[in-house]
Amino acid sequence: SKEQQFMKVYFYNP
Amino acid sequence: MFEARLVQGALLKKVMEAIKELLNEASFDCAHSGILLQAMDNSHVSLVSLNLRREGFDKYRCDRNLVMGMNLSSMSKILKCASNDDIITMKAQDNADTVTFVFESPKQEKISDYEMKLTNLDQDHLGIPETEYSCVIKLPSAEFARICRDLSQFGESIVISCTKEGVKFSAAGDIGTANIKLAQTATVDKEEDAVMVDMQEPVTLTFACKYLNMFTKATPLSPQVCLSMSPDVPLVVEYKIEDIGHIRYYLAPRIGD
Repeated sequence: SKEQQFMKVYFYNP
Repeated sequence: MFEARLVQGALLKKVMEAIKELLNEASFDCAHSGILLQAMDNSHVSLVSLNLRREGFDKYRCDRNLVMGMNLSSMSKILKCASNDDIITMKAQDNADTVTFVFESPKQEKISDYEMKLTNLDQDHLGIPETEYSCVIKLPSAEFARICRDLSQFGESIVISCTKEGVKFSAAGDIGTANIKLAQTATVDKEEDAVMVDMQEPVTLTFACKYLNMFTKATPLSPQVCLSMSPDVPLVVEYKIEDIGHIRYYLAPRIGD
């Protein structure tokens, strides 16, 4: 989902 | 050798209740400074960050950094065997594949130990960026739990809208709409009853009820909860754990609703 993608970008690429 | 003894063992039981619905398994990173757990929930929409500082423990020893992968359903079964007034010690040898939980009754007349197998977890490394939040709201944790529960009856999402006057929680669905407004409290007898809003700019974001309700399982840990919001970043829901640390939940806003 868009939310999963959002979290991935936010936390995996600090 | 790792050993952490917590006189208030009930806190560990409460921590488990606060994470076990979100996570099937998680790594406990044990270091000299304390215990850290960071993990995405099973559906990768929220993140749990738990921090227990060494100073909060009655006794704490960690000779070498240790990562203990635990099945939380198993850990929960074990912690259910501890009474609320038990002293709980977690211990493990370096490079061990098991962790031992020791429960001591307050008068030491009953001592139990439970050994649990550790699991190898291949977890991604997560970074939590430093963020300045536009709105920081503090409110009684029981009030927040009540609001999430009540609004869940109306729809799958809750809109949180923060202005300098206060905070509004809204939901809409087939049966109608619901709005709950909390004003900043002017004066309170007890600090834990206060509603405080620190706002740089107004923010309105929408979140899934399902996750907010799971976060409120941490309510017994703290009388107050802190919500931090900014546009286009995850909501932070933080519960302090007495003098020992905190649990923070991060939740993605609903996108494209």
